[in-house]
Amino acid sequence: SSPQESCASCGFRAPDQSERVNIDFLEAVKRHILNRLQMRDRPNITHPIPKAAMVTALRRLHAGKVREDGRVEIPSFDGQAAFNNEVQAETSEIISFAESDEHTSTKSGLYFLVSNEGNQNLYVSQANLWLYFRVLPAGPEKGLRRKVTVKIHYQEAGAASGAEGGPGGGGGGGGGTGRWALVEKRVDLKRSGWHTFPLSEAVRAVFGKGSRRQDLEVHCEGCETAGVAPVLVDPGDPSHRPFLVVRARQADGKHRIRKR
Amino acid sequence: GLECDGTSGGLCCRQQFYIDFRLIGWNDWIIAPAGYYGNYCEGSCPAYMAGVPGSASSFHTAVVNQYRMRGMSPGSVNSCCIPTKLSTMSMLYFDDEYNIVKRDVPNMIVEECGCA
Repeated sequence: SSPQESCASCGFRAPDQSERVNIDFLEAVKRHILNRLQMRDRPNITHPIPKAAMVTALRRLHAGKVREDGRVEIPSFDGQAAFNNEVQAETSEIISFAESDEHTSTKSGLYFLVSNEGNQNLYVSQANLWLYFRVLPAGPEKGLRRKVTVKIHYQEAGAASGAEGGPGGGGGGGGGTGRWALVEKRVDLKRSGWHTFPLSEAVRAVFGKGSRRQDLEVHCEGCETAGVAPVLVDPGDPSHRPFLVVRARQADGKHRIRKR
Repeated sequence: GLECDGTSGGLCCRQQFYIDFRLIGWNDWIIAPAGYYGNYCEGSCPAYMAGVPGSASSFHTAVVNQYRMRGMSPGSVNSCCIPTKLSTMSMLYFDDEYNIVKRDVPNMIVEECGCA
């Protein structure tokens, strides 16, 4: 066949048939995927998230349907972009799973390491905490309506980062080293189940500080008498592990089309 | 656009190429999809291709092709085979800190090829 002319503007010249499975070609495609995900290297997964926690989070979110064969199907964001007539900068949804360490109170503390995907100017459009409340076996009889007040304390923007001390109650040394803000919600519990708490401001505050650690304190007024309890970080119960969903987009602002 | 399925006669076409993430050991951090269509464009763009409808990669190329067909080529630049239509890929993956990230990555899959 006639030799393939190189073209001034075609930087990439595909290998010919015999080299297709050439490892360089494969590496080029891998590099392309990592570039588009703004990653330098592929993540190093040493201790994977329990599958039960992952499946629960995905199922709760409709972010993906887990098929019988375990494969995941993902609906894309596009439908929503068309919905609000705005040209969306790249939107991503980040699910972080709760962790605990020696800085968090075992009774009421947990923290999240929220990813900003290596992007400093990520705009958080929405963030929700998902908490599972379990009706304790020894609680009042089934079907009784239980109204409790759940208080989520988080550190405000400008507060010293780190979880030393808590909002004047639990969490290590007691007394806070920074200002804590509060999200409060009345929850009506009939049975065990998931509940969400809006934490957009909290996550924006963490990103605003250039940090990614989101410390929370969870207090529930009335839970004991109602015989219910929020599940925090419990290795024995991975499928009810709290998780944080952050919907963010790259704040570039250039490509916005507004209705006039 | 044309598909490189042996019938394109060496003309600019789309070559399909699928990478299964399990085969390259990436299925531990990419939850979905199961693989990636790393399609690419290959083939020649001779002058007579300029008249083939749908082969121009952009309106600008269609206009230049009209000049070329009439022998009024603006300079001696060759035409080359590039993607003319790309689509978005929705991905679900773990990052370094075990967050699950769900993202639509635009212009990720080559759907069609044409001559620029």
